[in-house]
Amino acid sequence: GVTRLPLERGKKLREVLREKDLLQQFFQQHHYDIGAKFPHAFPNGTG
Amino acid sequence: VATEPLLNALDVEYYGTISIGTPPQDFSVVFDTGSSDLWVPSVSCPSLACQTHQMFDPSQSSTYKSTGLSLSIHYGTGEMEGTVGSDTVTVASLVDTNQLFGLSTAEPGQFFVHVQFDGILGLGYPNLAADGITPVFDNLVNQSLLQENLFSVYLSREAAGSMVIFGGIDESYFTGPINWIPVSYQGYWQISMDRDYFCSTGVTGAGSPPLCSLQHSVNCSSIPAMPDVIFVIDGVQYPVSALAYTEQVSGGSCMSSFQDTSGDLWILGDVFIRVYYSIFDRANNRVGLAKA
Repeated sequence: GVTRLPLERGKKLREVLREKDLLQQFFQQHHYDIGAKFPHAFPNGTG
Repeated sequence: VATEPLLNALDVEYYGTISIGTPPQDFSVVFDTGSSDLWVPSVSCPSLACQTHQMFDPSQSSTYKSTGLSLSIHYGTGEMEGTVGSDTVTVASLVDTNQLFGLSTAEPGQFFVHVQFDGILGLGYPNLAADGITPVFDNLVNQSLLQENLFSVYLSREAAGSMVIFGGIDESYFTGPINWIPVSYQGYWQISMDRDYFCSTGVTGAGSPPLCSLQHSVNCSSIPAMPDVIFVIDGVQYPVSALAYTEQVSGGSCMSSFQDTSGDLWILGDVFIRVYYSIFDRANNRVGLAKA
């Protein structure tokens, strides 16, 4: 009833893009806000 | 067509292998507590992001069934579009039959081109899943494959050694008591935080403390003298040391790992979970934290 699944820690995408000299270009083309994923975060406006 | 907002913060880095179909086709997936759908690239996807990753071929699986439904998942940095199919999904030794999942037919943008994983397996609540799709975890529970209705996560700093444990808690991964926190929104495993010391008050007491508001370069040699950040959740303090919230990046420089979000929101991601073994208890709608 208990099952383990090993995880691998890979290189961060931030590092991959930095090594390929693509990080700056990526940020210029893609604005992102990691909080934008959570529209229901405070449903009653109570933070 | 169902839409599930999903966004990535560039720092995804822990992934595991699952298989789909008969015979099994293997995929690396991120286990995401902030979404509830499973999707992988399909051979019908001409996008570069698909072509550079493992692609599911339905014609090679004797247990695959198409549904005629479509799926669209929007990301802040791009999106995936695809169809919904059903097949056997194997997660570690668990065999989840007739699991609905997404097969991407388009992955526009650059984001997925560069990531090391192929797809995403959501471990959030069912209300975040696309209409009519039961998440993988719920199906495992419904098929009575798990001892307990929970999963737990241990994250190592090393490349190997991290683990998702389905159906139980492994006491070898933590010390001391487990503190249980009620889930305040059953969707993203949201919990309420009392406050964060240091980030809320700062070291200077004036203005927004820079260390907690953005990723900042820090002097590597000064890290041992930097203070803990203490998160207070349900009356319990959870300190995170400077060694844990900083990292050495290419070139030998060091950075703090905090990142700006909109609103009064913290995402307790890999930095926090490496310090605190985390239990996601669906049976009691609570999160357990213990010193890893």
